[in-house]
Amino acid sequence: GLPQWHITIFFNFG
Amino acid sequence: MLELRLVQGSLLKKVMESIKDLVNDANFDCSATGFSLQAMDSSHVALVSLLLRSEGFEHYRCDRNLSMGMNLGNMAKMLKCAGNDDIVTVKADDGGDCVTFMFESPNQDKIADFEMKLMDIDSEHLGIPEAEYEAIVRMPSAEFARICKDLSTIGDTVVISVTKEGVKFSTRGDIGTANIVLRQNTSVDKPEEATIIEMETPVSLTFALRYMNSFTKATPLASQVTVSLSSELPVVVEYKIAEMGYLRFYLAPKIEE
Repeated sequence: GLPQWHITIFFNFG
Repeated sequence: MLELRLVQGSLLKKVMESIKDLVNDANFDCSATGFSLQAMDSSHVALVSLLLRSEGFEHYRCDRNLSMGMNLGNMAKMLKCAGNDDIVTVKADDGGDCVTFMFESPNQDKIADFEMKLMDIDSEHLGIPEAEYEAIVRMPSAEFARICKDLSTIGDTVVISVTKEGVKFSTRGDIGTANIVLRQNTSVDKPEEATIIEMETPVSLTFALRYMNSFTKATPLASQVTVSLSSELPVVVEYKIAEMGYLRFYLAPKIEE
């Protein structure tokens, strides 16, 4: 399958 | 001291059934605003965000902010013991190491309490920036669940494309391909059966169907689901919870080859 982004790339660590 | 009394206890049961397979352990945060949870799945591909606003509870007492680490599988097991019409009360002491779930039958002839051990969970709280989405699709939640289930018998990924023609769900697998197109439909008698497409820019993104299927376990929570898409942003699949809040699933897109 296609490679997958991690969700943490999109959001800032608060 | 924390004491939350929810007349529609079945809502909490449905929330747990929706997320227990995606997230193992999570911190429930209680504040004056409400009862909330944010957690990633173990692969860090999807994120769950739950909010039950304090106004939605019949009684809401939270003397100071409290974070309670729970194993969601165990919590779901306990809430499964509540009747669908039961009133559920969640109780905890500040600094305590357990939480109590109390179930009352509607006519008060049966009262049960279940005490569950809390756990220490190191979790990173992510800041989710406000985003303008290029396309927002609102559709019957059962239809969305059906499409994800049907497509997962053919392929592993779904391409969701929104154009002015409608929203297209496509997959491809060893046995062939499948395309399902939904057009905007606002003419139905019942608003819960409507499909409404708001599009600023055409968008096309690829997602893992395994996760989409997992999100659709929330279907009993709401008759409609909202799918918000922007290129190179996680999709947001949102189920509104009565007048109380929401259960949102964020899923990172697949990277196009």
